[in-house]
This record gives sequence, structure tokens and C-alpha cells, in this order.
Amino acid sequence: QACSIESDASCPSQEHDGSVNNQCSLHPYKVSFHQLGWDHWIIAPRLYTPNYCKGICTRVLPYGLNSPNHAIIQSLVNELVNHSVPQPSCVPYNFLPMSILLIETNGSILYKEYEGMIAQSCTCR
Amino acid sequence: KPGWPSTALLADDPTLPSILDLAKEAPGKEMKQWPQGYPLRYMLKLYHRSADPHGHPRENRTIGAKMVRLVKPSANTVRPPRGSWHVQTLDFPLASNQVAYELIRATVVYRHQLHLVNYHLSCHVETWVPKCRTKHLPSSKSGSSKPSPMSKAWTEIDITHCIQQKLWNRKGRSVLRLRFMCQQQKGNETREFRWHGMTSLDVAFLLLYFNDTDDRVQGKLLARGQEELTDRESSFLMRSVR
Repeated sequence: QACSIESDASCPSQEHDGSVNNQCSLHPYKVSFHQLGWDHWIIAPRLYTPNYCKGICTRVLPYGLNSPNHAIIQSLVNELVNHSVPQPSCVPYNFLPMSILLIETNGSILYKEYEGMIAQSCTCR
Repeated sequence: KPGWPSTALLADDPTLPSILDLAKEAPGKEMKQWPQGYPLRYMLKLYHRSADPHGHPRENRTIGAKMVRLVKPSANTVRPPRGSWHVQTLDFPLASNQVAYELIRATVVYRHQLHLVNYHLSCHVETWVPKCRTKHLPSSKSGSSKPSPMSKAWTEIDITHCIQQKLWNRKGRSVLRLRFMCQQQKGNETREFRWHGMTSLDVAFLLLYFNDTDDRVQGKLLARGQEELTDRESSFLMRSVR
């Protein structure tokens, strides 16, 4: 299971570099469509919780982050072969959809369920 | 501008994430006239029944579609009254070349009762599509299994068959033309009824229900319909060929 907000217990414990708080993880975050300047055409909802992923992808990638083989190798290359190759990046892994009600340019009203709107878990890749 | 993607981000690049495409095509801030009244209330009810306050789609939603578009009439023409009958024709534009979206249902919601200060009218709609089968939908109050956001002065007819058979998947834009017919109830005939103050949205609107057929489009957020997407892609391809 990827490390998620809902299941903190599944987040791997941090054993490397002593950076327990800096490990790649999901951070809850809310923004209003007013802040984005889109409130004149998005009717509902008013708030959007995209969340974000932030943190260090450690030398040994925790199993729970579901990193692909490529990320594991890249991490090794960074450590052992070439420091100019960056460490894997902390990015969203799973997403949730979101329903939005909006006004279209021609004045129509649109209800639509958009995929991939809310980050639910993070990974290093 | 605060809150807006920079112009550089909105360059004419077909690989742009579609959320930026949407931002580019979003109504300008000068658009102050939001649809008001019953159509907006209808869609808000539909929204709140299908999603929670955070926008998460409800698991038990009965909407049966990923996308619902409320189309307002693009034009209405008031016909001269004939006896106690008052008629308007309403034109609804149909952008049917949305290849990534499948039209699964189309309904017309209209006011079947008009109670104005001095007038009481009973109304119905007729399509101008030949051999068009329409079906009145039961309201939520009459035991339908699917809850409807409808209020009692409004009614809904299913015109999926008409649109799919006669108007959808045509090249270019087509128009659904409806005749909105109202009859003054007895005792009101002597008064001269006029449609003054009533917009075409006050009497009828069209609802189109879609499901997406292409996973790649599902992944593209907030794309403003496949029509615009296709237009842009065609335009880009044409430029590339040149």
C-alpha cells in the first residue's frame, strides 16, 4: 500500500539519515477557486483539496512507496555512480476524482467528474 | 495576474495540460451574467446529490453519467397568438462532434405551468424533428426510483431517441428546435398575454448526459469538451502539415 493520509499506519518508518519528518509523504492542502481566480466560472465546490507530495526520496526507497524499479536504480546511480543524476522525485501516486459544476464560455452549465484531481498517496520515481 | 496561469504557460502548445487549456478558454471576467433562476438551482441540486461538499463523487449517486451539460436556448422566436394559444420556438445548439463522449441521454426540462400575475397557462413542448418519439419522465414525487431535482411547476421529457437518431453525429453544428406552446386557462382569454420579462431560460432548457469513451480523455482534466479539443488538434495538425 502506498503511504496515504487515510492510513498513516501504513507509512514506512524512517530509518535513514534521521530525516523522519522530511521523507516523501502526502501533505494535506486546501485552496479556494477564488484564490486561483477561477471563481467566476466554477460554481461548486468552492474549496479544492489537491494535497501535495513533498519530502526526500532516501537512498533506500521504502517498500511502501511503490517505487518502480527505475527509481530504485536511479537512486543507486545517484549514490554510487554519478551524483549529477538526481535522486528520484517525490510525486503523487494515486489520485481521486472530483466533481465540478462550472459555467462554460457559451453560458451552458456543466457538471463533470474529473479524474486525477486529488492526490491520495505519494511515491518516489 | 494573480490566480491566472502566465501567458507563457498558455502558449499555443498542444501538449499543454488541459487544465490550462480550460483556463485559456474560461469565460472572461467581464462575464458577469451567470445563469440565474431555476436552471442554476436545478444543476446545483443535481451537483449536491452527486457529490459531497468537498466535491468527492458520492458512491451512491444516481446521475448515471460522468458529465451533464445544461444547454440554454440560443434563440427564441415568439409567434403571434392563435386564440388562447401562445407559442415560442426555441433553438438549442448541439455540438455533436464530441468523439470522446458518448451521448447517453437527452431530456428537455420545461415549465408546464406558468402562473403569472394575471395569467395561468398550461404548457407543453413539441419537437420539430419528424417521427420523434418523446417520453414524459415521472417526477420524483410520483414514485420514480431515481431522485430528480425537479420542482412541481416543471416537467421533463426524454428526447434521447430524437437526438440520437436525427441530430447527433451530424457533421458540423446542428440545432434542436422546439415549439413551446402555452394555452391560457379559461377565464383569462380576454387579457392580452405577452412574454415580456421572461427569458427563454425561464421556460425550457436541454440536458445532455455523457459518458466518456476514451481513457486518455478521462485523464485530461477539465478539457472543455472534445469539440474544442478536436478543433485545436485539427488546427495544430494543419499547421504541421503546412
